[in-house]
Amino acid sequence: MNIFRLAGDMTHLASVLVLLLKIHTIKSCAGISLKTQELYALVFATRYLDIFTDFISLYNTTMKLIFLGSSFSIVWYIRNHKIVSRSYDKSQDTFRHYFLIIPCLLLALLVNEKFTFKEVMWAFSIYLEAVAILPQLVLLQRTRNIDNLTGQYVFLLGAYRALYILNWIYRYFTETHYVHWITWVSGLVQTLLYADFFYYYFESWKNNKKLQLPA
Amino acid sequence: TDPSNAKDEL
Repeated sequence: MNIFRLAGDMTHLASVLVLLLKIHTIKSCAGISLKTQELYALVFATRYLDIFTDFISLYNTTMKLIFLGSSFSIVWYIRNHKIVSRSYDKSQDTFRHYFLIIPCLLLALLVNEKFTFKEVMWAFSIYLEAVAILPQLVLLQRTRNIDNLTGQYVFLLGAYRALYILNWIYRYFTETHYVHWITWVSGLVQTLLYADFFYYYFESWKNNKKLQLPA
Repeated sequence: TDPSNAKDEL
């Protein structure tokens, strides 16, 4: 494992911790898209089908369990927790899951590394992760007052993706036969989706102003 | 481990 990959995983972990902190301590999920969180839960459930069949490392299994556990518990909190669910504004979070899930599923059936259930599900999870942030980005645009934790959460998610690109470049030059078009192209698309957000995030940081995305 | 395996990524 290289430093970019580890930094990417740690950034991803930090994003989840920031979101859990908001939910647990502040008891609020204001500005958080349940749609995006549900898509992430689906992403991890379909990608980590190998958790009990292929052992890679203790690190790998632990991280998979953390991402599975945290994504499902976040969804549970937003939907069912007495106090947290009150801060969820359903009327703003209107993105339709199906617009993302169905095209990703069709693409996974057509473009995959092998036409088996596990491989199609893996490709599906890669495609879905690439676009799963869209409901969250739409919600951010509609939110006039983006609180710091929400801004940091999305920033950390974007940073995680950018670090994964550096990881792939590093692996490409240091490992033999390391070529993975499915993850590379989807990962690039995923990172580009954050470009606009990054721009406004850094602007607000530079000018010491509250983060606000133009409608 | 297989060096060309992308499935070791999360």
